[in-house]
Amino acid sequence: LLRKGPDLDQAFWEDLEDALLQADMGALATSEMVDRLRDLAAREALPDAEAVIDRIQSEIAAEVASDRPDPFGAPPVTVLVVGVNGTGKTTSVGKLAKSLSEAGNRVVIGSGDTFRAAAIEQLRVWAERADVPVVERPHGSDPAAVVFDTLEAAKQRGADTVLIDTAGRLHTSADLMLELAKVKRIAERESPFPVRVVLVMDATTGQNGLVQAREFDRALGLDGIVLTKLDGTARGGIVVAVARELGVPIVRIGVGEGADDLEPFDPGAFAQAIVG
Amino acid sequence: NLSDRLQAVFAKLTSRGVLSEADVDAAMREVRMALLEADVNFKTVKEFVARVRERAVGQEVMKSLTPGQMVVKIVLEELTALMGTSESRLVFSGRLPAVVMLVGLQGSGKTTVAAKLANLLRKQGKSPLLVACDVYRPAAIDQLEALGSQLGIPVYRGEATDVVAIAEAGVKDAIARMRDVVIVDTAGRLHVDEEMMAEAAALKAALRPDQVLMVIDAMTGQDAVNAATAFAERVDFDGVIVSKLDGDARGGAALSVRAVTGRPIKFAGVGEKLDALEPFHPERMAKRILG
Ligand SMILES: Nc1nc2c(ncn2[C@@H]2O[C@H](COP(=O)(O)OP(=O)(O)OP(=O)(O)O)[C@@H](O)[C@H]2O)c(=O)[nH]1
Ligand SMILES: Nc1nc2c(ncn2[C@@H]2O[C@H](COP(=O)(O)OP(=O)(O)OP(=O)(O)O)[C@@H](O)[C@H]2O)c(=O)[nH]1
Ligand SMILES: [Mg+2]
Ligand SMILES: [Mg+2]
Repeated sequence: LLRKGPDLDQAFWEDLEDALLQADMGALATSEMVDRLRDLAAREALPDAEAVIDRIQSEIAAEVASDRPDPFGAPPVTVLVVGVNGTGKTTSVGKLAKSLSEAGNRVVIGSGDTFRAAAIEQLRVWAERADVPVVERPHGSDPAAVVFDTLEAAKQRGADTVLIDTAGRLHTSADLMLELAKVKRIAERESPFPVRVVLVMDATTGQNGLVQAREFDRALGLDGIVLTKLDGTARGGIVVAVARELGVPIVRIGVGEGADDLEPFDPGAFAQAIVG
Repeated sequence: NLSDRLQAVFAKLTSRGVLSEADVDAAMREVRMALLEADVNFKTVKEFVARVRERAVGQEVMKSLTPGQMVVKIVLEELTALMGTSESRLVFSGRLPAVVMLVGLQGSGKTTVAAKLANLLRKQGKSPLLVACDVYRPAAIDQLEALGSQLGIPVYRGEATDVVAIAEAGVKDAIARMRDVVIVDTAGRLHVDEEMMAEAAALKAALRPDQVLMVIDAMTGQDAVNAATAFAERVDFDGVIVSKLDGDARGGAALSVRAVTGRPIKFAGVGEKLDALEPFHPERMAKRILG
């Protein structure tokens, strides 16, 4: 945007709006932000394009920053990893298991997707990569039973970090959301320490991402979001609306398919990628 | 929804047939917002609203008793026209076996679609063979084998890590086993991953598929056009399958991909079960996008 020249002409404001829309910030949030910045510029509170961009960056960063605790930051904890189909839950559980175990946590994984073809086999490979034990039950078992077994094993092993992978599901499926609520209840009953819920969201997701977060938050209560696939061209701007409406902190980002491709969330970097 | 919002815009009209420029502007703003909220690509929205505006300042709206409803009708007509006609048949060249290759971003639903397509083609009297060319994702091949086994449809898995070699061996296997259509599942890949895009292009060149189909997640936002454009340039696909339409994503990405690449949408994935694949309905999709 800055390369097009320092002046705040019509082209600049249109380009700025396009950048925000392209990042999936949403039509309403984008027009509110641009209108407000134009007003500030008109009242000469912002002298040039650079000032506008700096301002937008710091506003976006402020919206997605959070002082709520990182659910992975203070063991002991049991974390349920949830989300719609294909967002990267299983892969993220594998990455988290590796990094948390390398940081000195005693990690146990629960193979809670007993539904999808080869989900158990997929997670098993990740557990091997992370060198972390994984608790399984045969394909088709009740996921609540897997949670039960996992927490038993965690207690026996003196684990302090339990990561439970769950099957992908659409928030529009009442039955599947009820199943997940039951899984959480069993976890809370059996876990000797706090149970947290983390939503895995795909950065390529558009406005439906807000609906997803809302529904999963309503059904379970969300303690964190992992935003995946930021190594692509999608910017995940929908999380700004999520942060604004629900206040759920973004706690990690996925930046690739490898075991080490998980990073802390940096609000400034996130904002800069949107309007850099 | 858009209908209500346009009614509100036109409710302030005091006399019929006198639509001002400002009225039309207000109406076009509502159309633009509705489409952006439905994840239609921002460039596609610009072009689309310009076309609707042309018709909105014409006689049909100016002379209408209910200009708001007229504009909605125009928007629906234009959306449906943009979605294209429904052509949910897969055209095969006649060479045996026919080859269908699936591509797309990570997690879009390719492996599931591969099995669903195999199921559909078998119901249509074909004898499909699934070929597992995702050599990267843990247990991807196990996943395809499990789905094949559920359906009683054979799956070819190779020894190699070279997907071209696996695919070619898969085609030979189909010939040997008298299977008349091969469905190739490939790894999810980013359009900005040069190596993986080169692999997809090489696989297509080796297989010369009858159909290359890109699988796109219905909840994809603005990035759908970036991905589809790159796949069209680098691999070139014949059609699109939109997955996860059983959710409540509006699906504007489907419209944008169609508008920008000109490729038809062939099928809709509407669930995790292996019979959850429907022909694509353009007017239904247009209505859904409008909300
Ligand atoms: N490029 C990229 N790909 C990712 C990332 N995270 C996950 N993936 C890929 O996304 C695809 C889906 O990942 P999974 O972990 O199976 O997703 P899931 O949410 O567990 O899927 P379901 O259990 O089927 O709902 C795989 O191909 C992963 O390799 C990421 O950060 N970047
Ligand atoms: N609800 C619903 N889920 C679907 C649909 N199609 C696929 N899925 C689910 O989406 C998730 C991802 O599907 P996959 O077939 O593994 O996707 P993929 O494109 O092969 O993933 P990668 O190989 O990792 O790129 C799985 O949980 C599927 O069951 C659909 O139409 N509706
Ligand atoms: Mg999974
Ligand atoms: Mg796959």
